[in-house]
Amino acid sequence: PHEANLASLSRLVYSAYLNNFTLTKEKARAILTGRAGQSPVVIHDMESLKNAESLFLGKWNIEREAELVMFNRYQHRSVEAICEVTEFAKSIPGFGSLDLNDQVTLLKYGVHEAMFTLWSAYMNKDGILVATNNSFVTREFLKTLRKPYSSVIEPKFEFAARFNTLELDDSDLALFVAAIILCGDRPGLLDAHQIEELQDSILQAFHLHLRNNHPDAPRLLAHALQKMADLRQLVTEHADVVVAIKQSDAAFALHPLLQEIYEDMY
Amino acid sequence: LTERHKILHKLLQDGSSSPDI
Repeated sequence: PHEANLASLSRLVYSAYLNNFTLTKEKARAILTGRAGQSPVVIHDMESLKNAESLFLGKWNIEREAELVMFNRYQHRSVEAICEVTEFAKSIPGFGSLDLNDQVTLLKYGVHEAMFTLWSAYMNKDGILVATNNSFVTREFLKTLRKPYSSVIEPKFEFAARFNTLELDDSDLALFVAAIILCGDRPGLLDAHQIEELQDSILQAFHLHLRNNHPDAPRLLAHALQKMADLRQLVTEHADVVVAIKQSDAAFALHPLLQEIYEDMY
Repeated sequence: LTERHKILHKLLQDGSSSPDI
């Protein structure tokens, strides 16, 4: 009966994942490998960025720098992703019964880790798929942006390369992301114990699910858990890059939701 | 905390239809 409860929890979490994340790993992989039929617009230099932006926005504002255009797109996509992660969190059994302050804390610290996990599914060694506007931005082009903009995405490619070797599918990722959100050691939690209990159930469900879904990889849970520490480091570094951009660029405006999240974060 | 995270708070309560998004 215990295993049946865990399997039912896995199904609930997976269904919440499918209901809330518009671009799944399966869909992203189909597009990246050309199985989906329609190929994305490839953005590989300033000219292709300019063309793509005119295509999506109707006009290209030459007054605006490419770096700012790219970073604003990135911010826009981040806010959408944070909304998706929030809706997903609300569907995780037990999350809604937590104190509202703790729900805020879990999201403040968890949304970026969840987001960078999901973005790994949209990345290959050559670039990242931005399927909301059907484009693929190359890693080499992102590296050519001026500093500190060039440092925004590169560490995420490095993480994705390591994370993607685990070959988790969407049903695994659903539980992995739920475990990231329900983390009992975020700063300032009022009832860490209650959250640890919820995370414990998710981790047990994840363990059982991986055993059934990847019978040939007995150490997969341990490997996946190690990646959670890497994600925390990735987010800390990301917050530093955002501060560097803020300090270096007068024209830069951080979205109010991102401002809230980064303020007093680490 | 909810005071300093008004948009996150709103997202939790009302979803992404909030005008702040």
